[in-house]
Amino acid sequence: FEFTVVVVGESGLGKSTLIDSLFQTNLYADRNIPNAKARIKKTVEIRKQTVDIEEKGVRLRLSVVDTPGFGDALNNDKCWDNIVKFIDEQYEKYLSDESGLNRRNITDQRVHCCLYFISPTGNGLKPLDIEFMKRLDTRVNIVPVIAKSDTLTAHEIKTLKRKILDDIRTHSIDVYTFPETDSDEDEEFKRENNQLKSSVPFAVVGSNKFYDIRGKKVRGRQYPWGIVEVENLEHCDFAKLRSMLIRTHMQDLKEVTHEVLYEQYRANRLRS
Amino acid sequence: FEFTVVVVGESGLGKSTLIDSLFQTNLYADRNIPNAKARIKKTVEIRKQTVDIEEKGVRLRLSVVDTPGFGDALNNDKCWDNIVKFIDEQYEKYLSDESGLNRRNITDQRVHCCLYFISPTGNGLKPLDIEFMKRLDTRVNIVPVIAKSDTLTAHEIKTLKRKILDDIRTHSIDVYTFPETDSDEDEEFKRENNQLKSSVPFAVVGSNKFYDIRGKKVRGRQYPWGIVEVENLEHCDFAKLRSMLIRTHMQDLKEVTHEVLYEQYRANRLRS
Ligand SMILES: Nc1nc2c(ncn2[C@@H]2O[C@H](COP(=O)(O)OP(=O)(O)O)[C@@H](O)[C@H]2O)c(=O)[nH]1
Ligand SMILES: Nc1nc2c(ncn2[C@@H]2O[C@H](COP(=O)(O)OP(=O)(O)O)[C@@H](O)[C@H]2O)c(=O)[nH]1
Repeated sequence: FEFTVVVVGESGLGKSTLIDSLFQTNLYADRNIPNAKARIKKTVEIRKQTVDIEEKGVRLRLSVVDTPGFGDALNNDKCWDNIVKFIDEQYEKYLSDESGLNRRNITDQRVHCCLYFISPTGNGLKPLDIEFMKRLDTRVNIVPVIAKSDTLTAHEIKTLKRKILDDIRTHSIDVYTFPETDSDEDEEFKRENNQLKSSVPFAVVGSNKFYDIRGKKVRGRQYPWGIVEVENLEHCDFAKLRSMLIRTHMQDLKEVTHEVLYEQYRANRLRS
Repeated sequence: FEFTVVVVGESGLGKSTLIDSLFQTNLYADRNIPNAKARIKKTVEIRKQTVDIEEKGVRLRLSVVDTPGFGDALNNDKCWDNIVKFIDEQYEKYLSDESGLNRRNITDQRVHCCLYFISPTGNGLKPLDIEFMKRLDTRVNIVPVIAKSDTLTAHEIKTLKRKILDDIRTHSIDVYTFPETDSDEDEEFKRENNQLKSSVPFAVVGSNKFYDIRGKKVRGRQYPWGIVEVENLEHCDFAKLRSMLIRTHMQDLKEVTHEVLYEQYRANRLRS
């Protein structure tokens, strides 16, 4: 069972911390952070890491694709090119595997989800966010998140979420939307689905440190004025993103990739 | 007694909130924030507001120059041009006033300080910061600050300050440095000067809201996990920046502008 996530956003928005928090991995322990000079070079790299994880008894082969350098240069026009190319290459690989002799044993390396990090200091979407999403929304399920949301008060989060949804609508960007629940689904799933739907884009916080709070070990960030608890629903939407990605909607993300996005790619390729 | 500050940094870094917090003004009450589409246009505007304030019995004519649009476009090369032009124009004006008949009553509209906002999500200086400071350090006193420092833990602030000072040294950028204290100055001033020197770049937080804490009205930001107190030295360097700008070093900022930076401009102009 394979699942591939591409993680996109300017450096320093807490991407690697969030990935390690979501999947309880340690993918970035020995990463070296480039200094400003090294980041001036324009090319955006593509780095893939694969790890086997186990979630509630299900074994999963998770691939995380990083895009260091995205949005970091002085001039960022076309910084999405390498990412578009990479996603198309996976479709191309799948297309040739599907048309080959070995149709039975194809490993699915297509990208099922793009976790896109929106800066919390913006006032809605920035020009870079809009340009990126407009080019990728027909190729991959985009799940936008508000990065480092512990820098925003509860009121500022509400305003920013509304502003982002307005920008998404004005620019007709097709982000991943939760499927309508069928009438025969159980009440619990319907309720949870609606709760997730009303919290998008998720405002998330990540951390690799743990603190003792009320006798439990809690993942959090410590400030002089208090401790942010990553998994506390009063503090941020981390737990909602985690349950959506791993428990309730991973299957749907794979299905949309296969039945809609890949089919679109195939149709375009066969026509050209 | 005139003092002019130019405020530079990407939008959303809390610049207007900090200015209102520092000078207890309400300069930005009816400002309209442009949406992403409006920000794509490349030109950086120059907007000046002047207000009379009184600090510990001294009347001061404070001018604040905003630079909306700085660093907000997709392609930010040359976004500093309008700011450089504006600063040079003030020197030119002063030069012609000085050589005119009315030397006695010159109003000093030169820019005495550039408050430069460094994003807290960076890993030191970004390419844009370096390019801007390298072009302005011979024209104006640059006072770099770490914006929205309530997004950083105490440890992260220490690391970021060190990284920024390294980047400033590597790129030989000339930011404003505190004058050496003479041996005859009183102990109190020496101690305070050293404390300020060791805290640069100041990590600041701003807010327009007040909360009742320990029976006092305190300027702060409220999170579910606690309240950041802007003027609390355990929480950020706001109080240090305020005392430096208004109490202890405003005179020195004016003197350096007049005796060093303006003289350099004048010498270059007369030579060319
Ligand atoms: N305020 C805040 N800081 C965070 C958060 N997650 C990570 N950080 C800090 O931000 C810095 C950069 O995080 P990192 O994950 O390396 O960012 P990346 O460059 O996007 O991968 C580190 O100092 C982290 O401790 C968060 O949710 N909130
Ligand atoms: N976390 C944090 N947010 C701040 C701070 N100062 C302002 N803000 C918030 O950041 C947003 C933008 O602030 P503003 O002053 O308009 O930024 P400007 O565009 O740089 O002038 C507002 O929602 C403020 O409430 C701060 O010190 N820390």
